[in-house]
Amino acid sequence: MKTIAIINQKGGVAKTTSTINLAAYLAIEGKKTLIIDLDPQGNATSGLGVNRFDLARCVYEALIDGITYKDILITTKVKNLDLLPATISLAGAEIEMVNMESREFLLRRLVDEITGYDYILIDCPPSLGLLTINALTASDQYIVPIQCEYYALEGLGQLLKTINLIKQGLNPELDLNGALMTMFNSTQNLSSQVVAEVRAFFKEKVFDTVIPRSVRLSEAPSYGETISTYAPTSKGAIAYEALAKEVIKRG
Amino acid sequence: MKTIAIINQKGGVAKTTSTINLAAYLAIEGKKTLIIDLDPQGNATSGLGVNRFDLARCVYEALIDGITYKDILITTKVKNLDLLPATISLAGAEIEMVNMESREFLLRRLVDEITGYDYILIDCPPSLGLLTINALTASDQYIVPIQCEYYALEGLGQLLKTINLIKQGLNPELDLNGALMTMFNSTQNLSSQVVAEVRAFFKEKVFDTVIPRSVRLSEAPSYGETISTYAPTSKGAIAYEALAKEVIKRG
Ligand SMILES: Nc1ncnc2c1ncn2[C@@H]1O[C@H](COP(=O)(O)OP(=O)(O)OP(=O)(O)O)[C@@H](O)[C@H]1O
Ligand SMILES: Nc1ncnc2c1ncn2[C@@H]1O[C@H](COP(=O)(O)OP(=O)(O)OP(=O)(O)O)[C@@H](O)[C@H]1O
Ligand SMILES: [Mg+2]
Ligand SMILES: [Mg+2]
Repeated sequence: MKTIAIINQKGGVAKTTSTINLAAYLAIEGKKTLIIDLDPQGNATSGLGVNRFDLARCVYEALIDGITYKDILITTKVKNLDLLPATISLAGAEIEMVNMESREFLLRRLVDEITGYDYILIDCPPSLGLLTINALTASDQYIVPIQCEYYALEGLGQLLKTINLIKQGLNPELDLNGALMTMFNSTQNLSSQVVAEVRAFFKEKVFDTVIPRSVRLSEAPSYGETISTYAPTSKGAIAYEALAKEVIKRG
Repeated sequence: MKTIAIINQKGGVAKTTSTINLAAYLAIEGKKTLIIDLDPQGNATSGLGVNRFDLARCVYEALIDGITYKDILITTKVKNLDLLPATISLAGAEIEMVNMESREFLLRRLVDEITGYDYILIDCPPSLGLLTINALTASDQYIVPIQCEYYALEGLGQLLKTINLIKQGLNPELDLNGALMTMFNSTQNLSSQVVAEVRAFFKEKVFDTVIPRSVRLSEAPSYGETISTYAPTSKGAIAYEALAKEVIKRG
């Protein structure tokens, strides 16, 4: 089993879109996959067609009250893909966690109970607070989606600094799975410039697959579907399928 | 003087882009304007062409060490537009503020010292943590940029809940200036659907001006320029100019 955190404190870079659609194609490749929605906005939960307001419990209760993950597990419409959902109650978690014992390891304890999956993907909020720290402490690897835009490069230094702190103290095994370029706009020079800078920085750790900007990707969640069922021949679907194959190859 | 917080915990919805370009056109209209960059990513600072690594001090020192705002004040290339910058040191502020006396009022104390401006705009990070709470406590009004995408509607409930809590306790005068639709894509049905839902929710509080998706807007910060100097006849520039006039009219 491999646990991968999808992180970047810059907002709107396609963390949720990448979590959902990479997970969908890992599942289609026959890998048993679990998504953990660790963002209080619950976009991964609603993007998979789950009505958050119907849920009595979510990741919050598993983290704070210690209920078992099986009590909140949801099977999605995609074969081999399950979800641990988030609701608005998760918004209060960070403040409550501050004063809890082993506050950085609450998610690790939960993940250590989980069996029967090939991949666990954790969708993170756009911050480097306790929820994201919990995700990094609970993971073997992390993937950094990077939007092909100017501001995308700004926060990378801060992100890597935080990760190094976690590697020194909380999780020495933590390793970069890859940097993923997202929302590439082939008509814009800026996109190519950002890709070139990221490749110079992360070298071979940048995925060969670059996710293009594609309207279909932003429409799919409004139908509660992954791109693999909503528009399987679109350029966004083809890209996430190629990404899944690269992630599996990286072993 | 009017202080307006630009907030939305959803990431990548154009908080920074709206702060910079609205401020630029308020300044062009002859209003003395100050931007406070309250996001540790410092995108408003770098988007205005300021090299964050050159700065010895920033908003962090004014909040935590109590130095006066004049010690960190930067005049920008745009006449009538000044900046209180953010650097990476601001990333540590939230954790330090948790145990400080009147931790929600640290920015308010700073803003109460400031004179000589018609508008102060505060760019916030994509979260509802202590930095954003400080911004809401220090402001007379707030503007909510909302991306014309499906996930945009998800977090509004949580945002308004947090604002009501602040109105009850910390800042009863806090008032919505307006909801601003951003990155409108006229070729996509989804965009029009989101606008219709937001107008049904916020009614006349939604600005008439809708900001279109425009490549020029995402290029301008890579040159350290506002849209008013980078591409003054582009549709993004025309939209932010119209927005500034609407904000002034709202009084
Ligand atoms: N390749 C793409 N092409 C077009 N739109 C995209 C693409 N990837 C993501 N989007 C859209 O861009 C917006 C931001 O993506 P998403 O919400 O996945 O980012 P995020 O990093 O999870 O945001 P947050 O920081 O708020 O968690 C969404 O509306 C999404 O539908
Ligand atoms: N109208 C627009 N058309 C095209 N691109 C835009 C537009 N507005 C913003 N952008 C681009 O979209 C990205 C997100 O915008 P921005 O960084 O301003 O959002 P934000 O809400 O401040 O993000 P964060 O949540 O990380 O603070 C940036 O790369 C920006 O250049
Ligand atoms: Mg997300
Ligand atoms: Mg911003």
